[in-house]
Amino acid sequence: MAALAPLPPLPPQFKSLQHHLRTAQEHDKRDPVVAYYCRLYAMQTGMKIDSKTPECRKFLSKLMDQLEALKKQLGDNEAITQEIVGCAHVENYALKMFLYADNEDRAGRFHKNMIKSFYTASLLIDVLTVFGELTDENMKHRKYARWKATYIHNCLKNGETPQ
Amino acid sequence: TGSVATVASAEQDELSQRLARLRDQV
Repeated sequence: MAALAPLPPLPPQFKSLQHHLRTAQEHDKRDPVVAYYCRLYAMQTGMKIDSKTPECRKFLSKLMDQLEALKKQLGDNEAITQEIVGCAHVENYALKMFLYADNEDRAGRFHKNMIKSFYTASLLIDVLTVFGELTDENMKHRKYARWKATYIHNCLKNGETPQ
Repeated sequence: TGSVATVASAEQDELSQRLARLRDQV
């Protein structure tokens, strides 16, 4: 896949999008569909936050360039051309991440990778909002995953064993 | 300032239109 043109520095107004954009970069090779929808979420949310100041407009315009380039590159992928298929793809991926981390948790295996999986699952559930309102189940999973990631991270940082 | 606001608004519309096209909503 051709490399995307880099984005300008992230405007401070868009700080809340930095994790979703980083997740997009991390998935460019691993799962381009997930990477595409993470950017779409950042684009849509960024436009709601600030599409007026020149710095933000410039950033959003470059992000849109990336999205258009990706859509062209992935044009034969149904998960890109049909959002209903894309939604199922992102949801399955988020659930897989969640279940991996949850299994590790229940087996008492606490490590950085499982913390990241919990957190990434929560970010991808944010991404699902581009397709419409979240289900109650997704909202519960997001809350639980974010709480678990923070809790286990703090335990490991303080040398404590998570309960 | 009126014309600056007009340019900003037009650019905003352009972004909205590109987003709608991207999502096949036009």
